[in-house]
Amino acid sequence: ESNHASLIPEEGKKKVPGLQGRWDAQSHELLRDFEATLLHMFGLKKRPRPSRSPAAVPRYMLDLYRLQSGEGDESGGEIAFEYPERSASRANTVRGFHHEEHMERVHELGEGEATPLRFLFNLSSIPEDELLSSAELRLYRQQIAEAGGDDNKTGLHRINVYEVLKAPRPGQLITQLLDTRLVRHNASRWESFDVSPAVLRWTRERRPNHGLAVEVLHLDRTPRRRGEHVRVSRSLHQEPGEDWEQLRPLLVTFGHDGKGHPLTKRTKR
Amino acid sequence: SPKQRGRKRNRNCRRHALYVDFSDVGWNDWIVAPPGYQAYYCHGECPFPLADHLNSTNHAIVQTLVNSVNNNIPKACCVPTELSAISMLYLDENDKVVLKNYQEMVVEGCGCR
Repeated sequence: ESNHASLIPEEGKKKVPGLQGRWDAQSHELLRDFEATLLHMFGLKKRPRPSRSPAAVPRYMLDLYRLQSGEGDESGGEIAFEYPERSASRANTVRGFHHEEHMERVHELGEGEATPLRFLFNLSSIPEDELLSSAELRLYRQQIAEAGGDDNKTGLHRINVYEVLKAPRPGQLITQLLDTRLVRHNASRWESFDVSPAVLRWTRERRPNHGLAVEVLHLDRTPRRRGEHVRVSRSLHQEPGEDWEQLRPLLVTFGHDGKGHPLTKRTKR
Repeated sequence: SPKQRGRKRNRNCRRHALYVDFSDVGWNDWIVAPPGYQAYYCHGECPFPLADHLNSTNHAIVQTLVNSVNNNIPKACCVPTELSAISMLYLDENDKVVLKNYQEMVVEGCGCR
């Protein structure tokens, strides 16, 4: 007796002499219904057809899965963040969103003022019965090595993340500060910004939103290599080995649909 | 020397291995992880009298007792009594990445009910 199951039921595989055509039609229908039942169980209306193969899966989502399922203990310390227990303890679903790149906008506010970049996220795939508990915007910052300089004295950046409250007008962007951080450009790492107040309201009200704006201020006014540290937009000339799909800003939502338990961290079975 | 006895095959209700492989139906293009999982299944007899380790209820004991005198009443069935969840990482219909916890996917224990 085999203990390796196939999801294709045995009944669908039988062939009866003289009734080949009818069995093929029946088995096809059976498979289709079976697949529909399974997809419904997973909360999907139709079978996903990824547009790319292999699919571009953000490393953060993969690492979250490994940490939650206990496989992170075997990864040999490759995962460079702690499992977000607080967010995950209230969620059974985590979703990752990249911004709509074709709608990316730089808003020139005036001479001497920092230029924020606006990001729009399409959150329409979040079901109505899924209640979000938190959301974070993850930005990657790439180390800038100072030639002949003291890294501890230069390279201070202030990163501000805003919610855009109204449709932008030329020279005007109405925003509300959500989170801020002071960083130094002598390290490469991901930064997480709490954007829960904005994203939770967007999904609760289910109305179009005006997106998030990210502003990067160079505090020591170093003119060299501006705009290179915090990776908020695609480089004109991609560096060898760079994968923009893995470096681009990522909006992560934590929610619960009322079915099942939260994604608390598990030890490997 | 004592006669060697053959090992009796345990036919009683218990958990059996069952690995479910998503690649069998080509779902490995949208399910990123895991590639499959150990679901287990329950199978076996629920013999009279029901032993304690068969994890039964009082009702199952009564039903099995009645079956012993009246075949029209079926025996208790070997079914999952405890199930646990697994998390899955996948791409949804909109190409968005989702990590979700699905309940009642793995059999942790079987019993006669």
